[in-house]
Amino acid sequence: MRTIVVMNQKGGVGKTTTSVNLSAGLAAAGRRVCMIDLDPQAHASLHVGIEAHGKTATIYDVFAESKTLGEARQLVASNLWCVPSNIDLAAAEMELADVPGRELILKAAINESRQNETYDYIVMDCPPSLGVLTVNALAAAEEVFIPLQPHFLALHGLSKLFETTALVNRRLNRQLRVSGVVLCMYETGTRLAADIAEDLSQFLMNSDPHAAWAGARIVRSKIRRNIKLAEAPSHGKPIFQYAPKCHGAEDYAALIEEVMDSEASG
Amino acid sequence: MRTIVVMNQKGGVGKTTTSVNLSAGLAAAGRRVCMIDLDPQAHASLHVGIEAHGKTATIYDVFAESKTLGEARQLVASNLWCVPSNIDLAAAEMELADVPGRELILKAAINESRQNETYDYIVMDCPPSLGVLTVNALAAAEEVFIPLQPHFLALHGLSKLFETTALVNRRLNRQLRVSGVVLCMYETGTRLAADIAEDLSQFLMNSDPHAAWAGARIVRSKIRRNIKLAEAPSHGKPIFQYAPKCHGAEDYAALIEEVMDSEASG
Ligand SMILES: Nc1ncnc2c1ncn2[C@@H]1O[C@H](COP(=O)(O)OP(=O)(O)OP(=O)(O)O)[C@@H](O)[C@H]1O
Ligand SMILES: Nc1ncnc2c1ncn2[C@@H]1O[C@H](COP(=O)(O)OP(=O)(O)OP(=O)(O)O)[C@@H](O)[C@H]1O
Ligand SMILES: [Mg+2]
Ligand SMILES: [Mg+2]
Repeated sequence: MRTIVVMNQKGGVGKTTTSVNLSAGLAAAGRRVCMIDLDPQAHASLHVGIEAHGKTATIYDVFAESKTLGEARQLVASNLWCVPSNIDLAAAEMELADVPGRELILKAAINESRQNETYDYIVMDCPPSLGVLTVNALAAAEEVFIPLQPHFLALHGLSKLFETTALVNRRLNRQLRVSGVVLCMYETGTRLAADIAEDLSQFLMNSDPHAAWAGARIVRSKIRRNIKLAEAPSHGKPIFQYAPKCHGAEDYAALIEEVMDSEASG
Repeated sequence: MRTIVVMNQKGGVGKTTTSVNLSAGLAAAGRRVCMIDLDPQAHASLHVGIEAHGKTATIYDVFAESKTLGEARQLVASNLWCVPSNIDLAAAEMELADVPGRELILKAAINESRQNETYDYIVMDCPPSLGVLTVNALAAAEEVFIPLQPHFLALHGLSKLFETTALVNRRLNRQLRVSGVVLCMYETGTRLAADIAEDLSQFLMNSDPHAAWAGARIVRSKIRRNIKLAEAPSHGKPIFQYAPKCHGAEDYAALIEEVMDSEASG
């Protein structure tokens, strides 16, 4: 089983869009996938058509240890489960402040769910912060996927993101490594995108071979800016159902091929 | 003096870009402006050329009550001061958790600074969350500007944003009102942008006349997507210095006119 955390504390860089379309594409290719929504905005849940109100079990209940992942998951498509979120999760940061081992609650829940459910992939969508929810995901995962808009402000935050990953790797989770940076909303006609991509690949080439991100590379498949990707969430569908022939669907299909290709060595 | 908070918990919608270009434009028009960076990512500071390392005073010191706003501010252009941020601010959420009155620290600091410094505008850039830093800004401000990318996921979060604003208005700050929603990264050729703008204006028209956002309207000037706006931060300059003739500079100049026009009734 591969456990992937999709994270970047910079806002609006394509985390949710990547989590949903990656999960849906892997499921359509026959992999058993569980997507966990760790953002109180609950956009990954919304994007697959779930609005968890009232009594619906969410990831908040898993952190509160009143539900297991198996009890909180919903089947959204063949081979695709989602553990939804809702705004209650915003309180988790404060509520967990004094709980010992608060950073390892999700890891324990995932380990427990292995007894009952089998998945090929767990994909976790994170909020735009490096708080306790994101740290829980980093502590539970083996791989980090970093969606990145090729803009200066987004690139600037990467060193802090790598530092946090290295800290989690050293203190909480020796298996954690950065798999790749996924360039999202790539505007092919602009120099900025090409310059940023070049800066980033230089940075990754020159990084310390012992760093937790040493093996990180820019993923070959770039996700081009494509308005259909922004339309799809309002229909509660991944891009493959909403507009299967658009650039967005092509680019995410290429990303999924690349992810599946690395399974053998995964 | 007008105290404006630029906020939206949805990530990557144009908060920092709007805070910096609004502040810089107002200062260039002769207003005395203090921009306060409340985001631990410190992107507003970076965008005006400040990287606050080591001993440099930041907004964190103001929350820790070891520096006043006057001591932490830096003059970045004629009539334009910035109180910078840095990553230390990320710890504030936890450190303030049990401090009584933690939501009113910034309001007190702004009131104190009125004895020594005079401004026409205070503009506060917020992180992508509704945590204690954003609540401090809402408690201290009179006006809320909401940058919004005209996409479905960004629109979806607005009701929660309005609820939070209404709560702060009722419990912490009776003056607080939502001035306007600024459409950012507007892609004129797409139906999505027009549809979202239409949905939003219906929502605002039909809202409860007693709500804190009752007077809110979509600001007339839309900020079109323009790659120069994304290039400017890497030069540490607002758009008016970096590319004064581009669409981005035109659109923000129109926004500034609109903001100054409402001064008389402000
Ligand atoms: N390749 C793309 N082309 C066009 N629009 C995109 C693309 N990828 C994502 N979007 C849209 O851009 C916005 C930001 O993307 P998304 O919400 O996935 O980012 P995020 O990193 O999850 O944001 P947050 O930090 O708020 O969680 C959304 O409205 C989404 O629909
Ligand atoms: N009108 C625009 N056209 C093109 N790019 C833009 C525009 N406005 C902002 N950008 C770029 O889009 C990205 C997101 O904008 P910005 O960082 O201002 O949003 P934000 O809401 O402050 O993000 P965060 O939630 O991370 O604080 C940045 O790289 C910025 O340079
Ligand atoms: Mg998201
Ligand atoms: Mg910002």
